[in-house]
Amino acid sequence: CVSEVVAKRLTLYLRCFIQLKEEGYDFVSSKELAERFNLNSDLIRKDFSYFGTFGKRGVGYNIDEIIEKIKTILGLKKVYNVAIAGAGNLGKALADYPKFNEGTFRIVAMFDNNARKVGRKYGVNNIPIFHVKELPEKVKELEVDIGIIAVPARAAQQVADSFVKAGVSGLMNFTPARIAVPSNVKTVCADFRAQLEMLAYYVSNLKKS
Amino acid sequence: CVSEVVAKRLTLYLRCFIQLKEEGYDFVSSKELAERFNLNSDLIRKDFSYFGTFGKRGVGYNIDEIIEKIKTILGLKKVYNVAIAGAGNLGKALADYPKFNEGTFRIVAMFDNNARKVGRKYGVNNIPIFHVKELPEKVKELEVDIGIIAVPARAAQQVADSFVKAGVSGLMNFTPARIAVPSNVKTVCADFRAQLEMLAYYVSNLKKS
Ligand SMILES: NC(=O)c1ccc[n+]([C@@H]2O[C@H](COP(=O)([O-])OP(=O)(O)OC[C@H]3O[C@@H](n4cnc5c(N)ncnc54)[C@H](O)[C@@H]3O)[C@@H](O)[C@H]2O)c1
Ligand SMILES: NC(=O)c1ccc[n+]([C@@H]2O[C@H](COP(=O)([O-])OP(=O)(O)OC[C@H]3O[C@@H](n4cnc5c(N)ncnc54)[C@H](O)[C@@H]3O)[C@@H](O)[C@H]2O)c1
Repeated sequence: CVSEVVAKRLTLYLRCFIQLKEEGYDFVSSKELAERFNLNSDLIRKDFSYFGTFGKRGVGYNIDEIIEKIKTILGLKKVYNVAIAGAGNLGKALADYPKFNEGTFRIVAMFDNNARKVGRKYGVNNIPIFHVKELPEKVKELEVDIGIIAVPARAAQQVADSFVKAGVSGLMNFTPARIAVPSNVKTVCADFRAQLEMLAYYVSNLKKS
Repeated sequence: CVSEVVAKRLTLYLRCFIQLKEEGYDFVSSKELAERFNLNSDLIRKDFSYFGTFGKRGVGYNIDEIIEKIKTILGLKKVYNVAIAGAGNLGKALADYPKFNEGTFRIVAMFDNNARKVGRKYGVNNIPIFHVKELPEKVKELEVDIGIIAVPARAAQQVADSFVKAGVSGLMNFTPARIAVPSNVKTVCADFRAQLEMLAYYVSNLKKS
């Protein structure tokens, strides 16, 4: 099993390779990759040789092959069923987001406590909205792997508990509230602040130069 | 001026210190910080000594002091005016998000091309929605520093061009479309996929163990 630090790097490399592929590249060397995305080329070579993947001298890594290889290592080859708690502004934006419904992730259900929203289907992918009371039963029936929390902060912990009780092992928390989960469940916080702060740093430095 | 790589690390440290402060800590050593957040303690000490900040032997860094210091280095001490293009699901969720409207960032306007939305004020912060035709004039009048792009992908480039022409130097692109901007403008892509992929990796590995 891959360590968490290496998995974070592989996820980052994957985004870089996918971007290069979209720009029409077929091969890239560790040096070119490092220069383009501000990475460490020694570490790139070390990471890939650990998994038995080597670039061809003078040519580099085959981008299609390495994308498949990383996806296999990270376990991204299967499809993960995702459910969203909170069919509000954010929940609806996520349900319609094209990148969430291609390949690795499939949104299979939404949950809400507002009776006017329950019983409908939402968005381009016709996702059913169930009452949050039905969350435990529907999560099991639809074999949900990952829960997304997009409810108001005060309801976050309650919704997390419900996902965990129903057997979900991964949670993505969009609320500002900190949630407590057992050790066998992993949560990540989705937060734009870090990216916004990077932008602020640029804006203040651009003005200076 | 701080290099981009160091700025990324400082942004990351800042999140870690803010989290520790919320948990009630006053001091932390570089070693404790490294263990808690999977960082490199040598690099932490090197980064801070470069800026003339040293931990007290046996006690560590004063968390309040170091948060202020990092904010000053990154230029986060001033308030940045932010405008959102696209008053749809995502735009509205961002406008109401409490973390965007405290301290460093203030959302001052939204823009949309749907006549039924224009002329209203949205959300808990009463943010005015202008027609996207008024973007150049309002961005100058309200001294907008950062533009957020939350329109459909096909309109992303056009909206980016309008922000850039109006003098904005930082853009946060939420759409899947790639946008081209001049070299003096910085863009970041807001994308949850990397975090979702990390979750998928955990979920597939938890099942195995
Ligand atoms: N991470 C980020 O960058 C980011 C950005 C924007 C918003 N947010 C956060 O996302 C959350 C949702 O924001 P929004 O703008 O969509 O809010 P919203 O009010 O539009 O939507 C919340 C939805 O949750 C439902 N709800 C309330 N209590 C519930 C419960 N106990 N169980 C199930 N459903 C419940 C409501 O009926 C509503 O449909 C908030 O916590 C907000 O702070 C995070
Ligand atoms: N980065 C992410 O993780 C993420 C998550 C969800 C959605 N998205 C993306 O965010 C964008 C918005 O998503 P949404 O769900 O809010 O869509 P939406 O349809 O609810 O909102 C789009 C808004 O933009 C307005 N609009 C359309 N063309 C415009 C133009 N030329 N100028 C100004 N306004 C215009 C519409 O009137 C509407 O109000 C999409 O591109 C979507 O793919 C990204």
